[in-house]
Amino acid sequence: SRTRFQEAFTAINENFKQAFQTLFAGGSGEMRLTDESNASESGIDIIASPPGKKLQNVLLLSGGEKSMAAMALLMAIFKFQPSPFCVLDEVDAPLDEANIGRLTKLLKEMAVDTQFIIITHSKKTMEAAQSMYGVTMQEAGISKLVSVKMQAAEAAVA
Amino acid sequence: SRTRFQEAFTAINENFKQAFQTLFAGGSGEMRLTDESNASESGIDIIASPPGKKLQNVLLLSGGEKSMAAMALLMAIFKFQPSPFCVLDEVDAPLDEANIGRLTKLLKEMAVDTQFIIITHSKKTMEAAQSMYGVTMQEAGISKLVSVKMQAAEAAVA
Amino acid sequence: LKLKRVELQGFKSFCDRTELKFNGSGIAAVVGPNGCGKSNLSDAITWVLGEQSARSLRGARMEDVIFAGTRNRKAVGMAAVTMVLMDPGTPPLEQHPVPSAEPVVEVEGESNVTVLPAKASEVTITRRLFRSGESEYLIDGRQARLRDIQDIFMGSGLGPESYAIIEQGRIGQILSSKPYDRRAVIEEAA
Amino acid sequence: LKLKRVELQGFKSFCDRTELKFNGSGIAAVVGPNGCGKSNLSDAITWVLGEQSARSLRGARMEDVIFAGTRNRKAVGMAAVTMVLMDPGTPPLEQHPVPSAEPVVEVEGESNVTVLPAKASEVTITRRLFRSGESEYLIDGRQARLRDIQDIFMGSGLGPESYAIIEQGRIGQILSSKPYDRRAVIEEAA
Ligand SMILES: Nc1ncnc2c1ncn2[C@@H]1O[C@H](COP(=O)(O)OP(=O)(O)OP(=O)(O)O)[C@@H](O)[C@H]1O
Ligand SMILES: Nc1ncnc2c1ncn2[C@@H]1O[C@H](COP(=O)(O)OP(=O)(O)OP(=O)(O)O)[C@@H](O)[C@H]1O
Ligand SMILES: [Mg+2]
Ligand SMILES: [Mg+2]
Repeated sequence: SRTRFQEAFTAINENFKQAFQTLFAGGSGEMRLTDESNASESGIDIIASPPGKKLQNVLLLSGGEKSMAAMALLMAIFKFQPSPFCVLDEVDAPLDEANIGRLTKLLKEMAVDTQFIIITHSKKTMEAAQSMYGVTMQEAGISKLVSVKMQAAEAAVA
Repeated sequence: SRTRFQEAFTAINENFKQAFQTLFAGGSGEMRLTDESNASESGIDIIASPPGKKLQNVLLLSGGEKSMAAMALLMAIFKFQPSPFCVLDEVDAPLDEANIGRLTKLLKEMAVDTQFIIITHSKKTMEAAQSMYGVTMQEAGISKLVSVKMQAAEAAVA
Repeated sequence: LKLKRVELQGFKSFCDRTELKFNGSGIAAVVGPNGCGKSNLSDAITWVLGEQSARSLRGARMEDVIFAGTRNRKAVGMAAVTMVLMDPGTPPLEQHPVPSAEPVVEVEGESNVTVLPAKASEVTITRRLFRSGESEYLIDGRQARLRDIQDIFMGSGLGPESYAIIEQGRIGQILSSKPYDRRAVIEEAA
Repeated sequence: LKLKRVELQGFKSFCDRTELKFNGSGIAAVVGPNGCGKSNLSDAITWVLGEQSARSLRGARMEDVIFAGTRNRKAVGMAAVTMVLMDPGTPPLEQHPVPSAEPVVEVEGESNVTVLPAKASEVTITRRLFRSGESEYLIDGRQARLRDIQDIFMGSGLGPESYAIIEQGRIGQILSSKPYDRRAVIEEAA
């Protein structure tokens, strides 16, 4: 219904503005209805400006900046509609170390009520985890799981 | 013309088989015409089996395995039709350290006749480079270039 | 609801029985070399929640999720994934509304009510697929329909269009370039 | 042909004149934080080779490649990128077949021929775009057409469909799932 959409849109937008500022250490990002006068059918634009940069369509950001903006929106939706768990498969692949640091800091806050499962090749991301599973294929084509002690994180990066 | 295609296909296929074995430290990969009887109009299938795994369509490989297979094909085409330079923008993003090592080893061999320009966030990839340019944005929105001494590689990973 | 455990057997490259335990909160990292099976774990979670599209699981047919064998091991005939969640807020006597569930036995006349089964605040969902094409869903060990599983997750953020699982390379999709796709994302959460 | 130098000015986030020197072989790494302009360098190289599609350069219109200004700096009116390549195998007297090129002056009767211009084995290509929409191509400083630039690269692996530049996130494209796309890749190289 229209009201439910409006309420969800407003709440998620507020969350998005906050999450964006957290992940970008400043700047601003928000969603806007493409057609304010017809909210019940309008599409949604997402505009963003990383700190000091011009406001523009989120699709014009760099590879890493786009991923951070996408994570901000995902966290905004989660805050509105929590899920028991969240699986993130290599979302940190395009991120530099500073951005990985800001992302994992936000994920730790969100992880108070949610089980995050993060597939990653990055040592920096592993440092933020409380538990770690290593997947190995000693026998070709056969996957096996090992529970990894956190100090073995360094060695676990294959 | 048909013969030119057949010659190119055969030569590139031989290069691809070799490059695949180099990048995967074994296994096998090759291209096959979807319709052997009609080579002048046939499409091309690419099948691959990493060491010890079953032969299957290359699109069924994992994220990192697909990138390695794609690089094998790219190098195969380059060997057949050399280019003065090659720009690779973050092709190492999904790769583990062992695969980055094998990839950069092959790139060094290919770099004898070709200038490779590799955009990367990975220290391991940087170690393979002979020269390095750092891009900075001290003034928001304004990019500046700095030539980086190779020992400063560690610090350059932002 | 909190995630407690995921078990898989015969699912993609996980030929043997495999178990992952979770605290229900916090960050669990999954690491390993390229091609070792990490994304397959993500696929297993997507699948047990009721994914119907083989393509979303990187296969051509749903049968492709069953362990297909290697040079040294034969293919198997069934894939099975189980997920156990805990509802910390559920009063012990309340159970999930599964039509065919075993009734709870109450001992009348006592000052305390005996509660059966023992872990009433847990819910266990299982999905199995056989090479014959036969398929099963179980809730707390009882036969159920896909529909019953989806009902459990209604409003929990794990519905069919949920963003709880971000596949490899897919994080950009949430910023889909179509304004109306984005509207659908918000409407789904609403 | 070997790559020697790339210069850019007013191109995307590179407002000021920027120069990259190359050896012509080996591996040059380009590093820096997210959003600092690395992919913009790749776009500059794609653009000077004659890219006609603004979308391939991550813009909506070709005008989007001109430095658009920041809070502290005004936008500029022109984007320019220059690429210098060297042909180590070219005999000093041979020059690129540009119709309007200045003729080489030879001094007859001498046992040695004077060669002009000095670096006859280098080729310099420049592309400029003005906000008015006007656009220029230069070869060795002389006005040329896009067609002349494409001719220089014919058969050198830098043609319009070349795979010499792999954009961010695009490496998978070379394994395009369509068998006929793959055929096109091979045909292009042939
Ligand atoms: N039905 C199946 N039976 C056996 N093996 C399978 C099956 N389906 C997929 N696999 C194998 O699983 C492997 C891919 O695993 P997965 O995609 O999980 O890797 P990954 O750890 O995510 O790697 P990356 O880090 O490169 O993303 C492939 O080797 C593939 O052959
Ligand atoms: N015409 C323009 N004028 C000014 N700035 C521009 C212009 N076009 C793009 N930019 C800016 O360039 C930046 C993007 O640069 P680029 O994509 O090269 O980053 P990157 O270094 O590749 O980052 P990543 O590591 O995340 O991929 C953005 O901040 C964008 O605003
Ligand atoms: Mg994966
Ligand atoms: Mg980039």
